Amino acid sequence: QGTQMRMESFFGAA
Amino acid sequence: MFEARLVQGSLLKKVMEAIKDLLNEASFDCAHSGILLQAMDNSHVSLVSLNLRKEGFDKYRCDRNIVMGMNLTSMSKILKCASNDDIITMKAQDSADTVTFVFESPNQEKVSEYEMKLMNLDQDQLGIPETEYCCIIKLPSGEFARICRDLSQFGESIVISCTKEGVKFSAAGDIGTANIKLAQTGTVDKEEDAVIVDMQEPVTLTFSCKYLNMFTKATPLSPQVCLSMSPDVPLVVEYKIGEIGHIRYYLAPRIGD
Repeated sequence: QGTQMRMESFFGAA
Repeated sequence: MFEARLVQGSLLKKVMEAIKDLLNEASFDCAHSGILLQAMDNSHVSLVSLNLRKEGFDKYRCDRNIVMGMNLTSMSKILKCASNDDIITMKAQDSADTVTFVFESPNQEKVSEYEMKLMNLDQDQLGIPETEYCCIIKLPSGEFARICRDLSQFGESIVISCTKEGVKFSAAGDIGTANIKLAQTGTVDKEEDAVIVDMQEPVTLTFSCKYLNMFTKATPLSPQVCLSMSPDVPLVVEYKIGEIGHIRYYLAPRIGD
């Protein structure tokens, strides 16, 4: 059912 | 000195129910403008962003910015001691290592005080970019919770597909397949009963059922939920918190086969 992506792949460190 | 008083204390109890299954601990950033919380779950698959504006409180004072690291299991235990109609005040000294919760019954005859130790949390803060979403779907929050619950029986993932006709939720697994289509509603008596689809481009994304179901713990906060989607970016699931603010859940999609 696909690979679960993680938040860091989309949002960089603040 | 930090002090925030909320006559509608039940809102804070509901906020806690909405985050405690997803997060073990979190930092409450208290500033002049209000309280912010941003934290990822342990697996870094989702992110919770909570915003409580100062104007929403009946009394709000924050002389200096303070970051209060809280164990949410402990905070939840304490908030369970508040009755639904209690007035809740959170307060802390500027460089304190504890936070105090005060619960007042509406007639002021019972006042309870709970002091909780704060934690030093070293949490990664992510910058959430401003995003124009291709599809914005508003639907009754109870309906969304029902759909997530029903589709969980079929598989671990839910496919959300938004077109100009409406939105389709699907799941597939060993026992078979399930598809739920919601069309945009015509005129409704109450705005919160409406299904509204604002679509620039059609989008289809796949998400974990487990996380969607955890987000629906926020259902008691708002009669309506807003889903925002664009290709290959996290889904945003937003619930308004009365006149105070909002809770947004971001969920990274599942990608590929």
